[in-house]
Amino acid sequence: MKLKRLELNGFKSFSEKTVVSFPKGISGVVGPNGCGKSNIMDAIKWVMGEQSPKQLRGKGMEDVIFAGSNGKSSVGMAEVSLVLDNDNGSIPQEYADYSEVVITRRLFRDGESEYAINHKPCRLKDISHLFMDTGVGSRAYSVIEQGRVGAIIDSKPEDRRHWIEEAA
Amino acid sequence: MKLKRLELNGFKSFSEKTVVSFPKGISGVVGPNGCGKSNIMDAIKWVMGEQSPKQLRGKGMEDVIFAGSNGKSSVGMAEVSLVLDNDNGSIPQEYADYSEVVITRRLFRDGESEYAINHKPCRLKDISHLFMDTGVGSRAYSVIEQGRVGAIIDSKPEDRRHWIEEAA
Amino acid sequence: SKELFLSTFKVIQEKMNEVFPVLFGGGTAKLSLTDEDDPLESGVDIMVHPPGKRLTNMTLLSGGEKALTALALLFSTYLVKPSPFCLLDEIDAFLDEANVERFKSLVQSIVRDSQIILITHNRRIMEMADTLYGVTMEQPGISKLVSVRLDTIQ
Amino acid sequence: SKELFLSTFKVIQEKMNEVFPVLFGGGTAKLSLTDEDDPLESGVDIMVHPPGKRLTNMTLLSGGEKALTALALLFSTYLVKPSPFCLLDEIDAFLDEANVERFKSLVQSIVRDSQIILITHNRRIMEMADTLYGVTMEQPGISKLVSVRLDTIQ
Ligand SMILES: Nc1ncnc2c1ncn2[C@@H]1O[C@H](COP(=O)(O)OP(=O)(O)OP(=O)(O)O)[C@@H](O)[C@H]1O
Ligand SMILES: Nc1ncnc2c1ncn2[C@@H]1O[C@H](COP(=O)(O)OP(=O)(O)OP(=O)(O)O)[C@@H](O)[C@H]1O
Ligand SMILES: [Mg+2]
Ligand SMILES: [Mg+2]
Repeated sequence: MKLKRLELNGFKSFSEKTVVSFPKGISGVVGPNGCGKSNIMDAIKWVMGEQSPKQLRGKGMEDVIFAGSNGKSSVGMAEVSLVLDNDNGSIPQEYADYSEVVITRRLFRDGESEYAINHKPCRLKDISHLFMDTGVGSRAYSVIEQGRVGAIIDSKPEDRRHWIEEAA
Repeated sequence: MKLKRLELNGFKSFSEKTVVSFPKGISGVVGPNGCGKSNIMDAIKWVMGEQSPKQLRGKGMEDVIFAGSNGKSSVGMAEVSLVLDNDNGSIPQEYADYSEVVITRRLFRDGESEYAINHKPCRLKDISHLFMDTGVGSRAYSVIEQGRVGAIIDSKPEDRRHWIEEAA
Repeated sequence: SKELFLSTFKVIQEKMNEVFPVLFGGGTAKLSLTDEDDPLESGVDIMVHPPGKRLTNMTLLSGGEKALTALALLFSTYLVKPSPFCLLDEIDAFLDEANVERFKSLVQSIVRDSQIILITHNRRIMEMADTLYGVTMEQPGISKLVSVRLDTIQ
Repeated sequence: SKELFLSTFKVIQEKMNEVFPVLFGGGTAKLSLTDEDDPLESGVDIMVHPPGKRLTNMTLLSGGEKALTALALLFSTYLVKPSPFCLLDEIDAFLDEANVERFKSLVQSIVRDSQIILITHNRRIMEMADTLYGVTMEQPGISKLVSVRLDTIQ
């Protein structure tokens, strides 16, 4: 499994369709305070199934939908797609025929939410299943949010066992 | 009231007597990770009366006593003195005759602790009284610990009122 | 007393109106009481709008915006009741270069008589200091103080 | 299952013995189970000793030491079960220059096939990137992606 690209539209400060492609190796994301860097990370956590608004720095899940700015009014929907390269078989068997797997999540202002894999509607469970045991996911060891790098050291011993279990 | 100097002996990583003088204006404290910069800040909070080991990043208060290193064994006492310049009358009236006020705190391994003002034993209450309504103190608005600059923004509205009260 | 709290609250709000736009290069900040009828028990709400933004709630602020907002509140309070000294430990960790410069010029304009102690790894912040102390552990585990000049820091 | 947890625990401990001294330039790190008799419910304790230090408990670690210890655990786990990608948001905020360099060389030595996405303000970290994205808000409040080269960043 490799990241190919991320497509955001109406997600947080990304009011217009934006595509971020991820080549192999190391990608750096830079920019001034408040420009939207951590929002990209939130978008990846969200499309991978994150259910807690607090983990996305919001109060309610509707906080992920573009709320407007001085120049542009709010929108009615947030949509994020994550395109994965199915190169080494770490994606579950049922997707073996596809060279690419596209995961999509949408949220409407009225609270309605949709998930899709390869443009076919699916449930959250299907998305969680796809990332199971890969070491990635909205709460996986490989995602470290801003200001929380020391969290694993501060956490209780019982909470640290999940870290080991994930790698098992 | 001005800071003149800080004297540490056996406090955290300062195993030997160390004097830090504070001239007017801006003082910068620099050095590699883990060298003892934040320990200086802890020393100032401690001598001003901090009672919670957690606020000093320890489990018990004995954690402020030098615990030893590969080259030196632990010591039995931590002592910090804060020398203040009594220049503008912000120090309570009973100290008006002194041009300098020295606050001292000691802790012994057996748990015994001592406070002193101008080398005369006193109670913690006397030290808290000295800093009352000055805007400084171990938990005053003018002390921001490492990693906690955003804490006032994250705190509950009821907790923020203390910030205003302090300045009243 | 009630009057004292309310008058202090009002003055800090006024200073915030001055300081916030200086640090953010524009925008507005508003303090409000959660319970105006009972000022002695009321909480204090903060709502800020960085320039051009229609922020709905403060939890959506970025790491740097949050730090800068907290510093605006610190300096607004300082202007109302200056504390004899300030101890600031790596408050610049999440600030970008432009905001570090705005922070520096604000500090230099308001620090009259007070002493500010800044712990930092950032060379631009070190440049502000009148006196610079280095802390070293030549003997591992034992802290010692040395005097340094900016040009000798590698 | 019990055997799988115990064997994973042992391998991560072994990797930690390799990775920690690389990041800290020496010292030791030890993982232990709080309840060896019941591995499926047991918590995991960590005790580290930066070079030359006799640390008594982990809460006394400095901000930079804590971040570096967490990164040692991250990369030890990565070496046992490499995740397809890592997302790291300003993990260098409290690291000094020497530790940033040690972090860089560790990342470059272990990133074989994986993708690492690093959000940072630090020019030395930017130098590591194969691809660099800039996020701007030319229109206030609206994020846009632009491609940048290191030499164009002011
Ligand atoms: N739903 C939303 N609609 C519009 N804007 C939003 C929304 N949610 C968040 N934002 C904006 O996104 C900004 C924060 O972005 P983000 O946290 O990604 O910044 P950053 O680039 O990580 O900055 P820093 O370097 O300070 O960490 C805030 O200013 C906030 O107003
Ligand atoms: N009682 C003690 N005896 C001996 N050493 C101690 C004691 N308490 C703390 N230390 C040591 O002090 C070190 C931490 O110091 P401090 O937090 O001041 O570092 P710092 O200079 O602020 O570093 P950073 O730049 O990473 O924030 C730890 O490595 C710890 O081992
Ligand atoms: Mg951020
Ligand atoms: Mg520190």
